[in-house]
Amino acid sequence: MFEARITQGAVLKKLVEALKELVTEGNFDVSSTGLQLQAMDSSHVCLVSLALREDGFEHFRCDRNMAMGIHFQNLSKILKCAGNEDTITLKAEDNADQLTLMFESSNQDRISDFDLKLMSIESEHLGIPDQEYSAEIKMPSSEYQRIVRDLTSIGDTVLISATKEGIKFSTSGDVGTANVTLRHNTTPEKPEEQTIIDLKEPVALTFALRYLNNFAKATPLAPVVKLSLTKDLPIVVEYQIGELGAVKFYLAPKIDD
Amino acid sequence: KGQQRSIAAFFARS
Repeated sequence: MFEARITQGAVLKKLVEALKELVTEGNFDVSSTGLQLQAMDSSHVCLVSLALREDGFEHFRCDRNMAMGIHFQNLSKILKCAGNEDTITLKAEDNADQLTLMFESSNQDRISDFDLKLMSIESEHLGIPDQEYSAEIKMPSSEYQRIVRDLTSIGDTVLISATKEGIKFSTSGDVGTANVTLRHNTTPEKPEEQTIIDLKEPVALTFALRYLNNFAKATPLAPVVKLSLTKDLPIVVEYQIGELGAVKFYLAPKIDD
Repeated sequence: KGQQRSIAAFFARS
């Protein structure tokens, strides 16, 4: 059987809210090491990779590897019924066709359970190599959210250029043009308010803003976001979810013919 | 403004 208990149920709620617009359905792959999800959006332009570690849960048991097919809008409907302070337990029998979600209030005086019907989803796994990137930028996730939101109102695509001067986001549209530059800034005392640019070589890539804007739905999960860029490769937008794991979004660049 | 590539074009199926 599979059983996973998370005291901060709100994290699970935020996670599903972050994913449900982008990916309609996907498999929760559970094993003794934790829970993983890899799913593409319907247009196959971006990929979500979620990895939650077994030791990030209060309790985690998985006797047999399973792929649990999840419809994210449906999971979201159920998680909306959990309180923000609730502890959430996920449970499934081996080869079950449903996932049980149990919500316990913090003072244990309210307990509810919901069964989510599982789906059978054929999914192809993509191998994502570990690699060095030309530029890695850590910035406040709220700053990233603001930049991509602001630029989405001006244009459809953004040119992201990383140089030793900083990281520049540029767009243009019917209204005109927009440029936002962030400089390397480690002055703030709190690490989560710093902008850290680790540059191996300058790089500039163009991306569709609607996806970058969609990734920002993960902002409530983490105070910091990391962007990784290499010429002619997908950008990685990564949110660390405390000690629990991480969610990474990969978006294919636009390439000139 | 450039051609949108599929994400699957960048990663091998495993």
